[in-house]
Amino acid sequence: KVPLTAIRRLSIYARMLAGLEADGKQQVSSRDLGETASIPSTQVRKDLAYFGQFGKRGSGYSVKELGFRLRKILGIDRAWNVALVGAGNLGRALFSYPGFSKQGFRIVAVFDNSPGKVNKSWKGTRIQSIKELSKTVREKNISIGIVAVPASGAQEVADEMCKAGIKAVLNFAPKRLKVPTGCMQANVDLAIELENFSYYLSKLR
Amino acid sequence: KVPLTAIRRLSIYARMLAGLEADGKQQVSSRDLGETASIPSTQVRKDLAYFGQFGKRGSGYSVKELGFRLRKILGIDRAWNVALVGAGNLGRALFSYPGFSKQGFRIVAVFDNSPGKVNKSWKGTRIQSIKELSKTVREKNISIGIVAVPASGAQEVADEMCKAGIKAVLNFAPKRLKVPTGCMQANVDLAIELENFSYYLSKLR
Ligand SMILES: NC(=O)c1ccc[n+]([C@@H]2O[C@H](COP(=O)([O-])OP(=O)(O)OC[C@H]3O[C@@H](n4cnc5c(N)ncnc54)[C@H](O)[C@@H]3O)[C@@H](O)[C@H]2O)c1
Ligand SMILES: NC(=O)c1ccc[n+]([C@@H]2O[C@H](COP(=O)([O-])OP(=O)(O)OC[C@H]3O[C@@H](n4cnc5c(N)ncnc54)[C@H](O)[C@@H]3O)[C@@H](O)[C@H]2O)c1
Repeated sequence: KVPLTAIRRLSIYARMLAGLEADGKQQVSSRDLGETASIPSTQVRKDLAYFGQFGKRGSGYSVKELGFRLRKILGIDRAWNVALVGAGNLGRALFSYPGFSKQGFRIVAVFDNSPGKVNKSWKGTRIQSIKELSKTVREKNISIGIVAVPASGAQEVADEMCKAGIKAVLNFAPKRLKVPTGCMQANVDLAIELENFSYYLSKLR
Repeated sequence: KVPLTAIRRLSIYARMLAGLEADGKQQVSSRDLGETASIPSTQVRKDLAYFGQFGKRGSGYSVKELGFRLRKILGIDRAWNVALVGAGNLGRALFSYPGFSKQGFRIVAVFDNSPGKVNKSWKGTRIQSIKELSKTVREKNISIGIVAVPASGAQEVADEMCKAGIKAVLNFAPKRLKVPTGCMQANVDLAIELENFSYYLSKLR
């Protein structure tokens, strides 16, 4: 069973490789692959070993081939349809974030429960009433949901998503959610990034 | 040297402990402490061992005392002043996110370079011109900066921040930044969360 920390590093390697390929580089060592993110070459090799035999001893990895294979492993060699619930400030920022579609994640539907927002359009995408979630998830083959509503509404939105057939929920609301079996969840809490800083900064004092 | 992954887990334990304390619970086992985030008790004990002797064999940890000590280690037993640059959608969502101030991180200044935004106010905080960054960082004793501008402006903003005396930069722009020694940086890329999902979802097919 591959640890989640290894899968996250695979995403970092895949981005690195995409950049190298764009620069026309053909070969890369395990040390260079981990360099930008300060990941030791031993860790890089250990992570790749979970998934097979890559590269040749002494000559490193083929940038093109390794990138291709990692994208396949990560499932980013294809597109995924995503539903966003919560058309507020965070929702708007996520909707326009080019980083998602760059990796194949297309926000194909946006939902809200405020009459002031339903039926408005963001770059051609009509904001729909949350009542239309179920129907739209089926019609648009949506497998991933993003929860960008206040804490008070987050659990109900996650329940609706999983019931509608969404398989994975990314939650931004400051609330622990419970999801049924068959539905994955991940929580984002950006304060943790700042706590990493305060850990180091308070040691400097 | 404590690995960053261990420090992130410390943040998770600290949140868990704050919740338990609010519920009036007095003792907690290493297993319960790691439970919600699926962290094995062996990992919990290993993480805590970096920082000292906590708890008693057989009776677990004191919720109050361990919470107090972890907050001290993480530096969240005090407040930190934060500058936000980029008063757009993401900036607005970060500014109003209660999760930051809850952990002691106060966004005390917001900057932008668009005349349409400078001098507008967000809940009593006047959006200032980026030209005032240096002066404000000194006046308001700001040690952390958040970069929420488009990729094209991110490096310049990070340079300004470090030059002004900010010690740690949290970057949301999709661009690798270079910061001088004495300035820390971390990058947030929410697409990585979705790639974790697509890794598991594509295995299900
Ligand atoms: N995880 C983080 O680090 C982080 C950072 C910023 C914001 N947040 C969180 O993200 C959430 C959104 O923040 P924001 O600043 O965009 O808030 P916002 O108030 O601007 O937007 C919330 C939107 O959700 C809609 N909504 C509320 N309940 C709903 C429901 N039950 N169904 C459908 N739509 C509903 C509202 O009408 C509104 O449009 C909040 O929970 C906030 O705490 C988290
Ligand atoms: N990391 C992630 O997962 C993630 C998610 C969403 C958005 N983003 C990124 O966050 C950034 C902001 O996104 P947004 O949707 O809020 O964009 P936005 O266009 O709504 O806001 C950007 C703001 O920055 C200001 N600005 C631009 N250049 C500046 C400069 N040099 N100095 C000061 N201010 C400047 C603009 O005037 C504007 O107000 C973008 O880089 C976007 O790609 C990242």
